[in-house]
Amino acid sequence: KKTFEGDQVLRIVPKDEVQLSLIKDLEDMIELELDFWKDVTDVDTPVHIRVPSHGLQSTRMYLESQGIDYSVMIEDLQVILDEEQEEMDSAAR
Amino acid sequence: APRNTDNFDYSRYHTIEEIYSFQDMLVAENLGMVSKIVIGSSYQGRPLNVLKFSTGGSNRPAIWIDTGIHSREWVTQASGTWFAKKIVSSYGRDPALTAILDKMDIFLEIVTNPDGFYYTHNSNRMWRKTRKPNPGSSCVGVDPNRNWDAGFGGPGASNSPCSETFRGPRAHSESEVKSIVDFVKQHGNIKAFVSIHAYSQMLLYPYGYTRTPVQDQNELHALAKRAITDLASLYGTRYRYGSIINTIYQASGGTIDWTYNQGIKYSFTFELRDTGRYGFILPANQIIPTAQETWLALMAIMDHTLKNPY
Repeated sequence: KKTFEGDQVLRIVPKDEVQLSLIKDLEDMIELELDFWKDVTDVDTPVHIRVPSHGLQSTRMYLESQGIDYSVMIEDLQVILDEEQEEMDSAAR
Repeated sequence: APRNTDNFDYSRYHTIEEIYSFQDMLVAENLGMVSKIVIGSSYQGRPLNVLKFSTGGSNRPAIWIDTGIHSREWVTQASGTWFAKKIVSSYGRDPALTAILDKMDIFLEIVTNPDGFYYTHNSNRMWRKTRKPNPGSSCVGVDPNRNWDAGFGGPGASNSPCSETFRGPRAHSESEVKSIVDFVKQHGNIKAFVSIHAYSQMLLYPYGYTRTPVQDQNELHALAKRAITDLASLYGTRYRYGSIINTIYQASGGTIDWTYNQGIKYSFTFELRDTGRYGFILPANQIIPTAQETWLALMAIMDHTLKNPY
């Protein structure tokens, strides 16, 4: 079963067209294996990206070097998934 | 296990087996109104079940609703289950729903991508696509919302099997898509088609593959506005609305672009509730509020379809 220890979901709000374009460029960085939960659309519309733990440092460095602000929406995805599974197991019991 | 659909726990997430069992119970409890149609099977051989809600007649004008084509969007399958129960419990009580079912049939496919849904429960909670292998690639599956014959292969879909938006080798290559295509064509009298996704809080109409506005843009825009206004009346959840290409991005091969081009004027796609905190891991306590508010928007679309025959 695939697990997601250390994976984070980042929330990014592009401030202008330049940032929008720079965030779009992340989609082409295949090696980071980013999963766009909420895709890039417009300026001021949040983008949610699941970043595997192995790509966190590179993704953050990219965003910071381009001056793009971000926040962490989900700190550790597997923690949330474990809670979800526990809730399902509990309800089933 | 619940013995009937009254005891089914709508406030939690369920496995595919539990949803299949729910469907059978609903049919057994409502033999005069609900039947189960198997429109095909998934790549891995699971049945593609559609619940038909009908009060009689033959080949009546119909409304199609599907949930869960992107398997990880669990709140959609859960909402679909709630809708099914809501339809049978509202008939004869809610005048608007009763009027709709007295003239029209409703088809509801709760688990549109069963292989993917099973996979999210057992192997990868974040899985979105189908589970058909791609020859020559180690990456599995196709995005079933890029696989329709509407601008297929154009911008806004990937030709890489490893992409989350892989369009597939050809239009309708996925049995989960082809089965709906065949059903819609064979039926020939579907007047509204609503495909439900999660999450981003949007109600969208065609097109996604081209900037050319649909012929019915004004009517669809006004109807979308009314639907999201009704939706917001319950919990204040705010939706954006408009054409796919203008509201989100260009996407080719999408479901409702194909249905609109088939002549189904009232073609819409939803992106359901987003708390902004959990994404696809929406807590189970959000299921019923999400379904309740979405139902109001669905009623607006279904009521408009009933009152504006074409």
